[in-house]
Amino acid sequence: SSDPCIDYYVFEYLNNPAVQKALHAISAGPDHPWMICNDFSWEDTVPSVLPALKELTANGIQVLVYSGDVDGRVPVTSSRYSVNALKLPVKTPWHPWLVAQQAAGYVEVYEGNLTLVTVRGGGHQVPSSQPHRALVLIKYFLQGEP
Amino acid sequence: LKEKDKITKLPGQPAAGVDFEQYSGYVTVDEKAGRALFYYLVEAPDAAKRPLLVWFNGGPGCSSLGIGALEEIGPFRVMSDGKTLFSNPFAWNRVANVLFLESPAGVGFSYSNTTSDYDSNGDTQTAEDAYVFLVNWLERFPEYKHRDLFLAGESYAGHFAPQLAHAILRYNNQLPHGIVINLKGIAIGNAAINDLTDNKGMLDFFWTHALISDENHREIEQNCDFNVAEGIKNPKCDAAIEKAKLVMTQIDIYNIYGPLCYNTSLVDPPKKSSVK
Repeated sequence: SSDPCIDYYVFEYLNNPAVQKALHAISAGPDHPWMICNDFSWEDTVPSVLPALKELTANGIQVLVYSGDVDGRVPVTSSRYSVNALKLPVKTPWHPWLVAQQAAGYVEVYEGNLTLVTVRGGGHQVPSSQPHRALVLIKYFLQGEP
Repeated sequence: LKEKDKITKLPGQPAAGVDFEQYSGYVTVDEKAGRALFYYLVEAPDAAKRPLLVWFNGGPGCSSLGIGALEEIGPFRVMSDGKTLFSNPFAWNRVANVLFLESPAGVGFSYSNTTSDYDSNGDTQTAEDAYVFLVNWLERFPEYKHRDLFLAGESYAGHFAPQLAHAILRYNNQLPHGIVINLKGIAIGNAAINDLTDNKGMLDFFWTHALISDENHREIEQNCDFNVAEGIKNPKCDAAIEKAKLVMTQIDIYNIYGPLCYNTSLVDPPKKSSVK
């Protein structure tokens, strides 16, 4: 399972000069350490990427919207509402998908190259909290298999 | 340049060795501004048979190398000593060649020599830089020029991945030197997609998971209209949402049943920024 303190370990590792040298990374100096996240002013944003998703699917690009179902920040309800807003006809109704004979989550496939998948027990960082389920999910997506 | 970017071994890497190649370095996206993006490529053991997957983290402002590679889908995780690596048996380079991109400039090791760049970040510039990065990177790694391409990521990458995909569709017939970007799909996890429904979904989730009271939920329902942007811009709605958002200070909102980090020997927490 994922360690809640992992950010600290990564912070220490990537600020090690030997690691930065091995990665061919340029350090900004001790006053400006490598950070997990930097705060930006971010004025140029769009309120919705639904039009972009529509255009992608119309051009034959497969879109997978997956959602770890114990994330509270962009939770599974948000993903469902967003996909619902596209008003796509359902191709394969809501059903469980399995890993190791257990429900790994639920999936609904829509007409027009879009699939919504939940990952049971997955947090915001699904591959951290449910690594096996995440690997199975991406493997089948890359292979174009249901 | 490709050979110069090859990683012979990372400090603390497992002694047993690895059956895949790793590369990292910079690709310039704007010579005049001195803007360069940092990447980390982890190839699959059978690299020639596997597609290319570009991974983004969100924020905006969060590192794909730190979070994506070392906490999520990369071949190594960092031990609690901050020095030693251990293998991740569920690494995605089992099924794809994974390219982690620190985007935009100012994230992780990516930088610009024009400091005003850091004040003008946004979706458009990020997508354009990522596109230029990809085209230039394919010149350095020509074996991927005709490879199937997938874009993936989580959180605010719900913007980054489709916007880069959109740029690829838009410019694909203008590519130089016989490059073909063979975009097949995008995968976005717990992704920021649509502000109004994302907000409503978050607040409904709080209520249906017993994190806020019935009263607080009723206040939200009565005072907020999530159908239009103006519908959440009134003082009563704002107050109700702010009350609900207190839950974010009480639990790990990114994993509501998970523990918080309580190791008091760790100081100066490298906090994650908001998902905006």
